[in-house]
Amino acid sequence: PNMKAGAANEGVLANFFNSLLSKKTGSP
Amino acid sequence: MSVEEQGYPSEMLLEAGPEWLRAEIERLSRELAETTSEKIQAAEYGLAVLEEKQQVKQQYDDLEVEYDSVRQELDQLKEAFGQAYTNHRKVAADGES
Amino acid sequence: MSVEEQGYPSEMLLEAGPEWLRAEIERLSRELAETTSEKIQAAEYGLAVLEEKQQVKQQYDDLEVEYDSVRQELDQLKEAFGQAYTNHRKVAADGES
Repeated sequence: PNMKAGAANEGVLANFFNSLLSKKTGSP
Repeated sequence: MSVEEQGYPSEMLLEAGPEWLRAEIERLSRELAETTSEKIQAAEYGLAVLEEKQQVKQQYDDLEVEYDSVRQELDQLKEAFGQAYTNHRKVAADGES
Repeated sequence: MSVEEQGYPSEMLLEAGPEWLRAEIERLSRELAETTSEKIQAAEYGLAVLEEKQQVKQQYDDLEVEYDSVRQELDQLKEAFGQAYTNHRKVAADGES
C-alpha cells in the first residue's frame, strides 16, 4: 500500500512542479 | 492581501510621488523576474530528482526479483543436498549391516 | 534590466497616473508574495524527494550486498554438489570394476 501512496504522491508532486513551470507570472 | 500586508504603510503609497511609484514598480518587477526564475529552477530540479528517484526505485525492484529467484534456487539446492546426504547415510548404514 | 525588458512600454509608466501606478504596485506585490511562496514550496518538496531518493538508494545498496552473498553461497553449493556427484560416479565406477 505505501508503494501505491508513494506513486500517487509522486504524481501529485510532478503535477505541482509542472504547474509552476507552465504558470505565467510577472507580465504587467 | 491589503497594501499593509504587502509591507506598505497605507498612507505611504497615497503620499508617494509618481517618481517613487515608478521606481518601486521597477524594483518589484526586477524582484519578481528573479524570483520567477528561481521558482522555475526549483521546479525543474524537483522534476529531475523525482525522475532519478523513480529510476533508482525501478532498479531496486529489478534487483529484488533477481534476489528472490537466486534465494529460491539456493533453498531448493540446499534441500536436494540434504536429501542426497540422507540417502547416502542410509546406503552406508545398509552397507555396514 | 530596463523597463521595456520588464514588459512595460517605456512611455506607459511615464504617462500612467498615480492611481494606475499604485494599482500596479499592489499587483506586483501580490504576485511577488505568491511566487516567493511557490518557490519555497518547490524547494522544500525538492529536498524531500532528494532525501527519499537517497533512502531508496541505500535500500538498493543493502539489497545488493545481500544478493551478492546469496549468489556466492549458491555458486559454492553448486560446486560442492558437482564435486560430490563426481566422487559418487568414481566410487560407483570403482565398485563395478
